[in-house]
Amino acid sequence: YSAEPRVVQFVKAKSVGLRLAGGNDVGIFVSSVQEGSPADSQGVREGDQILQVNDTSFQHLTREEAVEHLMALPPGEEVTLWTQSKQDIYRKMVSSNVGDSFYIRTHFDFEKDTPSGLSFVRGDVFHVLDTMYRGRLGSWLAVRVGRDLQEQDRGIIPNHSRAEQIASLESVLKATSGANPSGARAEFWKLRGLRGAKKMLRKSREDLSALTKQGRYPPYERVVLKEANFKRPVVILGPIADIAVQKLSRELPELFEIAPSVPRDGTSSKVIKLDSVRQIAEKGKHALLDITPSAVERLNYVQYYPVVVFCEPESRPGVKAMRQWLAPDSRKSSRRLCAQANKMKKYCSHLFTATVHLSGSGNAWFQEIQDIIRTQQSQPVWTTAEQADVAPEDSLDLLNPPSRVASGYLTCDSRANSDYDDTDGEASAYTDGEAEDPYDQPGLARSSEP
Amino acid sequence: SKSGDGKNSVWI
Repeated sequence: YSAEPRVVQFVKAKSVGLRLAGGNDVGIFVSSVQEGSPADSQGVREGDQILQVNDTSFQHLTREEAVEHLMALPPGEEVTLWTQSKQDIYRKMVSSNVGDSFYIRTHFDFEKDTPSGLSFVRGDVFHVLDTMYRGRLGSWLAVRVGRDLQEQDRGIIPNHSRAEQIASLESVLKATSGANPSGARAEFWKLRGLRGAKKMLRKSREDLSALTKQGRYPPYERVVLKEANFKRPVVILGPIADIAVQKLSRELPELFEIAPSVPRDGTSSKVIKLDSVRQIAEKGKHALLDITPSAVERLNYVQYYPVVVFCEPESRPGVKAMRQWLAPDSRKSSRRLCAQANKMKKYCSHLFTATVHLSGSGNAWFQEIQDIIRTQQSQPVWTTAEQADVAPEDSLDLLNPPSRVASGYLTCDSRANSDYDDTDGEASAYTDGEAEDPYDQPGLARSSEP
Repeated sequence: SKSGDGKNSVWI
């Protein structure tokens, strides 16, 4: 037994003659030595930890990276290994079967091609357990991590280099297949809102896909779970969202600020610039955002981790009474707001962080919103691993570096921007076929099609 | 726990 680092030198033959175990934080270990190999003749033994090979540190490599590094060394060249015998750690590692263990966020969509494979969409998080599934290069063993941070299905995903190939192929296909429509009509439909759940998902995926290219995200991004070190933006959804937002910013101005919306170039629609979200966070406040569900997805993707609170109506008369009490001057239709909330609950509930039930009287709902935001702020979120070591005061810049989100904006929900007539009790209030739409944006629903 | 023995299958 010796913990003294040893330097071993030999000339690489066809191979070095090693099998490796471990990986990542555990370290890279020799699990067997080929008899008569150069490594064997120099006394490399099972249980040795490899600290460094030539100029490359092996301290935080995955097993795949370590194997690829040794394979890439040209035969006939001198190899220098820094090793130390760590039998106790090696035995523990073998018996507990730990090794590669890290978390990634994906930035491309993948359809599984084998029964043991896992399909995923960009933004999914995986716990990678083994970077050399069944001892071979090409596949990683991973477990999907759900939004509730629970580990879900287990299977294989492409390794890093295959992910690179698939992701670049995907972006070439996207660019040539015309999947990104352009022109006025396409723009109209983009603004017109997301009529069906399917359409919404596709549109939102296209949106995220553009973001991936724009920001040059790697196919797999290493992430760690930690508390956000900035005040997360807040999105309130439901029939009193406008009132809630006003009330929060008015009564707690040191904690909440409404993010300004600006006209999008050449259109009448409004957007919120990601930069204004960042600026509000830099002041140590929660930005209050009136945005569409697809913008919520986008915010999640660019790691702003919005707290999305859905205010669920108990009844339409209840909402009407509440609105008359809290905002007597508002002309918004409670019926439409409730209908919209119900559609949102049906098609967008996966985006909700928490739900507040609007029942009874008093201000309990308002206190509940505040409690949710406070609690969520202290919950861990998936953060880029490289950002994790950065000092808190610097990290907001890294959160939204110009190279990543060059011209970022969020599509606004038009509710706050257009007050419409109260049409409660009118049977023919729906226009433009919106009654059939699973989800729509009321302000835009009034415009005529091109 | 993992499947496989957590090491590469061929000599490198």
